[in-house]
Amino acid sequence: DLQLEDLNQQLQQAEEALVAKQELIDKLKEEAEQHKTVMETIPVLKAQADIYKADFQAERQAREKLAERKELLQDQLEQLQREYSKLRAD
Amino acid sequence: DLQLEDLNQQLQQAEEALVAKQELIDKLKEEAEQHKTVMETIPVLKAQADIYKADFQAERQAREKLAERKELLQDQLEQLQREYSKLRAD
Amino acid sequence: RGRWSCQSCTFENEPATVLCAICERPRLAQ
Repeated sequence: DLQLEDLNQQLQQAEEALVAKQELIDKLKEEAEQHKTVMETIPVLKAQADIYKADFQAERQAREKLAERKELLQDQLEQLQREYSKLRAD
Repeated sequence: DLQLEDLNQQLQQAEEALVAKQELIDKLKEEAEQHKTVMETIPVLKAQADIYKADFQAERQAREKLAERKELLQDQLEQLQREYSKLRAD
Repeated sequence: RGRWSCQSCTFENEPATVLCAICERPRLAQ
């Protein structure tokens, strides 16, 4: 009888342990789902960073071209101003 | 004895079920660790996107200012060219 | 059955327990 009692007790304990382990599994699975949702944003963030990087580089190129053009105009204007003053003097 | 035998069997099954659940818990915990590592990259990606966005906006502003300046020079140059031609004609 | 030592944290557990008293891993878990 003592042994029976003992075994019953152990069986009871094992079953309670199974319930507790299952609850932990359910919690871990739920967390895994949440992690998956959060991790789905990663490719979106990567794409966003790439787009801004490409836009930045395009703007930078456009600005550099514009700066060259402006320098050219600046030189032409100064050149013409010299000729204009010379002509007026003549 | 039969009852003892039966209880022993049930206990054995319950303990084996516990092992299976523990293995699943170990696997889920390992995955959670991996997810955590991957998710740590998210703030870095966000910061990167923000930096490129700020750089892009700064470049865009600089380019717009430069474009205005260039238009101004263009007008001045055309204006001076008209005066120069007029003066030469006179 | 006698006392058993946990295969994970080596704690010596009472014969009647099914989970390790310290790390809560099952008696038969590797």
